[in-house]
Amino acid sequence: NLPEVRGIALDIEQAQLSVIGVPDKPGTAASLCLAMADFGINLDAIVQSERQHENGSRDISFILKKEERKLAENALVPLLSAWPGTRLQEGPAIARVSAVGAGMPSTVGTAGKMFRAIANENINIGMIATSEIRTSCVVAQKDGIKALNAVHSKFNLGKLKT
Amino acid sequence: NLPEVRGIALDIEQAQLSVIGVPDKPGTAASLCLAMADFGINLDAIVQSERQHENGSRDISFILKKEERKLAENALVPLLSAWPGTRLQEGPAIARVSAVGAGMPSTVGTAGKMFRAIANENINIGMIATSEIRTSCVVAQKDGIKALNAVHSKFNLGKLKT
Ligand SMILES: C[C@@H](O)[C@H](N)C(=O)O
Ligand SMILES: C[C@@H](O)[C@H](N)C(=O)O
Repeated sequence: NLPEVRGIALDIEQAQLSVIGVPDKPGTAASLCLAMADFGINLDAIVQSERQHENGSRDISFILKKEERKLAENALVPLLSAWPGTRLQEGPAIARVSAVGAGMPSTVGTAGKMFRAIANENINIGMIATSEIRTSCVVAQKDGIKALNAVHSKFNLGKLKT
Repeated sequence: NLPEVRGIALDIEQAQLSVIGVPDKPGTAASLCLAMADFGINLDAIVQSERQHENGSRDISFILKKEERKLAENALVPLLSAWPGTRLQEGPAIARVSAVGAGMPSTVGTAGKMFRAIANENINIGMIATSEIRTSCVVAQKDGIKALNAVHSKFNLGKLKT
């Protein structure tokens, strides 16, 4: 009888970097990730939706530490020059709120409850990436603490000091 | 000294359902997820990139069990009728490959290595969602086993029986 959510994490020192219009062929995601790895950059999240542009290309977004965003951009420049039409897009200052719980896979509606708690604070969700035992979403940096507290009390984990 | 990858999971009975052009305001993601939860649908993954359409709306993709996709579509119909311009889009038959390892957060390049192993088999990646200790990506259903085996041997986990 594992809890659907046993803890909430907040990452506030994060930045979002999207690569817009990458070629949708095998090897693209690998090249992007490995180029940043060569510079020692640790990626906190990678999100690519299934959406394609008219020309068939896709976008890939990376969430990483704020202080490594410039370095990441430098790492990606050689790839961008090889892919005409591909460009970098810096995202706004963000915070990432994640709920973790081993009971999540066997409980219906955990993500919905988390998103509802955030919506009740009138906070907009900018990105979502979930997996079996972890639901994370991106909100504006200024809303991070409020979102964390809202999710924390939604799952009755008590109130946090802020 | 935890391994960056201790295991690989393959989900082959999955389907992808995207909701295209949802209003980008607080409560949208919650309503979609809770509507499906009301029908008892367990979502295996939720992916929303930061990308917006010209009119400011966004897309949200869900990965769920194949046999629940029709039920999910029925659950979402009331919401769609409230949001003009929003539509459902069924994805192709998919397989999801995930690498899990507690050492992933402290190791640079795990995702890149996984994507490279998949690219070396000339397999295209349709979606990506990662978090600290889990990297997952979607490939065509027909490529699932091949992708699993490629990633399995990349991280020296031995060969799988197929
Ligand atoms: C698009 C959707 O994520 C919306 N921004 C919300 O907060 O629910
Ligand atoms: C866009 C990117 O994911 C590409 N499809 C790849 O396989 O690398």
